[in-house]
Amino acid sequence: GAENPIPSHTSLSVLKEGLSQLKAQFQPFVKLPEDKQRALYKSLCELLLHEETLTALEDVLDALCTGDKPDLKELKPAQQQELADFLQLVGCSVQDELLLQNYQLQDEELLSAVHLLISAISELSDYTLVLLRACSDLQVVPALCCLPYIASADGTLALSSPLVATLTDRGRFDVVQRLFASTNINLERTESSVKAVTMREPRFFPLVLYVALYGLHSLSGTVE
Amino acid sequence: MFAKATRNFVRETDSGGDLIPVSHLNASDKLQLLSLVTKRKKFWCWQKPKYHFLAVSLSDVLTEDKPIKPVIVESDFAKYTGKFEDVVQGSIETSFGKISLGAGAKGCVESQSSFGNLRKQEVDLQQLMKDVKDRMINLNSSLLQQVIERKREVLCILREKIITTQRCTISEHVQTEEKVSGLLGCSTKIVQVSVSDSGSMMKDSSVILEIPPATTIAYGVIELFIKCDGQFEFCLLDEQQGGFERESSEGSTSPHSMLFRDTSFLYHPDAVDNGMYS
Repeated sequence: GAENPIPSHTSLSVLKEGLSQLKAQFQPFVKLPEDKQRALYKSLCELLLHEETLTALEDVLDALCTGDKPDLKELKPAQQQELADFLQLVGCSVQDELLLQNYQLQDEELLSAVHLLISAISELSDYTLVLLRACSDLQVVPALCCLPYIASADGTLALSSPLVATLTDRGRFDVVQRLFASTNINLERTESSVKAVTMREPRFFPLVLYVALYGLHSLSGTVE
Repeated sequence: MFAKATRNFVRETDSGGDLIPVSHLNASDKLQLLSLVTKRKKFWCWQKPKYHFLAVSLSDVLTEDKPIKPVIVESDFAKYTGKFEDVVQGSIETSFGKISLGAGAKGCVESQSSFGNLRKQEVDLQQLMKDVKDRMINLNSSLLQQVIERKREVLCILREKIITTQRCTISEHVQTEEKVSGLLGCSTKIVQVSVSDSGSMMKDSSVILEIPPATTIAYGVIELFIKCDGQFEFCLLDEQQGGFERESSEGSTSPHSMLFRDTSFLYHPDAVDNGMYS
């Protein structure tokens, strides 16, 4: 259903099928040269803490991806520059001061991947974004991307798995637990395992979080 | 800052409901009952639609030059005084160092959010339906032509609004990024809203915004379904969708069209209906 698309109290593995399809959409990130990947990753991590700029960027990408002309006139000059710099990174070159009134697009696939990622990030609360940024700093994003694949039908997974070794650290686990709770995923830990299940009526939040995690992971330079 | 305060208000008072937070203080005075609003449908299944206020009302786009004067019903909405902890604050020890969330201070900061006594103004719908019976919308107006050209937009009217009755202060505490001796930090913003009868200012606030009484902080709309000849109806039921009746469907011009062929599960149903993705 549109209102409760993800079932309540269900293993995180419920996201597996959808996320497998997402991998292909983020391939343009994986294919980027290392320096561009790093620059885009850094820029995105900065954006996680700038909610207003994120919203503006989402509007611009919406417009670009539907063939509309984006309107940046209402933005502050500093924001215009910030957006122009970001768009430059994704192959959208701005030709004059009337930002994006005349733009040239070099890579549609890359722009579409960025649109998907920014649209997801923009839906997350500022609290979630701060925690997402912390997870990126704590280098737990790769482990989080594995969870839907290795979680059992009841949501349990063994901490002995090398894929999730980073979660054995209590501090990291606490941040992840708070991140998940903010997107309606319940994460519990016992001595040897963790259990990740959706909360009651999680709506789209677990999926949106995972789109954001996958996007960032694809830019981290660790994906084959 | 204003946007965050109104968003928090709607999240706490009408989560999953029909109220839409006002994002710009500048738009507040444009929000008159029966004024026209466009709703832009979104791409992805998780996205919320966006609304844009037009500077005209329903009367202005009807064919006959006979203004509609809506019957407005006014009632108490709520006295809104919230208090919540800012749990972003704090620091966490990890095996490789200390991660500081917020300004590095331990403990929690209590935030207050209060718009005071709020009133609701809404249009008497039954009367409105009688008033617009047999009236038509002039689809030749240049404004509506522009809306029709943008295929993802639906025309709505403003049906209700929530207004403040007291002067309120919105303040923002910006917590700056720290990177000192292995400490990683994240900047975050705490927004507080309080009724300011005494006119006293808060300390430690980086930005303070005072909003006057009668400021609209949230509103509700009704979508319109408009036929090719200008006849229209209000979409009063959940399953009814507004829009413009089209004589023929046109193909998508989106560069996305073929790129996301494998992720149809992500699309918003409206996006599929409108041929935004093929």
